[in-house]
Amino acid sequence: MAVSGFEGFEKRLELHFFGDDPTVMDQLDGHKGLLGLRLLDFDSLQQVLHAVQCTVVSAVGNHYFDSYVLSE
Amino acid sequence: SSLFVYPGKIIIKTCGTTQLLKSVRPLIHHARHLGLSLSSVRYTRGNFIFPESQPFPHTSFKEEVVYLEDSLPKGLRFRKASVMPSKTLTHSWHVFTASTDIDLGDVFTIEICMTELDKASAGKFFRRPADGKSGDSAGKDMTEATGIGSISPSALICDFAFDPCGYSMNGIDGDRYSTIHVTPEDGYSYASFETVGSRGDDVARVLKKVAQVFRPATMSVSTTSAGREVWGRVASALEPLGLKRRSCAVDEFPAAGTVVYQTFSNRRK
Repeated sequence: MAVSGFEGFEKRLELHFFGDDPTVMDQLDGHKGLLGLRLLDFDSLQQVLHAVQCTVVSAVGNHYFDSYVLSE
Repeated sequence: SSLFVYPGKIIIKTCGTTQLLKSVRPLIHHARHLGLSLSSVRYTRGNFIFPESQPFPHTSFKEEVVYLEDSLPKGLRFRKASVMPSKTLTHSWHVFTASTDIDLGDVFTIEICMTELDKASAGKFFRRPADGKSGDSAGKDMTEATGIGSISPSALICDFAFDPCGYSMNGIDGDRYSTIHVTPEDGYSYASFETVGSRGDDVARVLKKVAQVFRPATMSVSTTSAGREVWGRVASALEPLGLKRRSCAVDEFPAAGTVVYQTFSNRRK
């Protein structure tokens, strides 16, 4: 075993949110096209990732969600 | 590392010496501006290979739980933290969950951690010196050379190769994601695979493909689901490939359902 190398084991966090408006919550549960968290602008995401110490290196999305590959 | 943003949930998975839990407060803050409030949280990780290198708030699971507890709104009542053991001290599964109420969906999550990758398999995740390619282009080459694309054949793959080595991939298939991360260096080689599914999915086929791509000496599989149906299919998929189950731990989490943590190693060990 190497004395020190790159830590492969990840930390994983999953957060679920609901809308303060009950109709919004129903839409989020049903994935009926509401954007919800997908409305977070890129600057806000970068600010969050800065706290984590990551940056976006690649991104793709579809009708349902957005996916980002991060540095590290 | 990877980030997935759905209308109602965010999944973020990071490796190295990242400070993942520092994302909780700003995410809650930004969501609040969109009229969204946190309803549940799930934090999981395996055992770090280099725990002494981890920065605050990740120097211990106890510290992580304290940081999470302090970051979460009081309304998240159903809280539980647990370290699920295996037969070896180097493999255990750390889980923290909390939620405003108990509302388990029918989707399960599979998280796979693999160490001591087959050297030939790991070697495919090294770039040639000065290959002149972008990370995206080199990533595509690795996806093709390793057979990763066959794990979820209908998924759109977003892949990236790091320099001089290492690989990350996100797969998107309708409303489902999958993700792979690879650290191929000999001595601390590691790969992970994660995806979501539901009853009726061919989990065994996916597990076999993953094991065949990386051929790890050790493999841990964590399943999180409302029931216990999926975990039983794990051993029956892996044992014919020479990976013997060494341990199995089960725990119930009110905010997440049943977590089953199984470890496997090849018969040579």
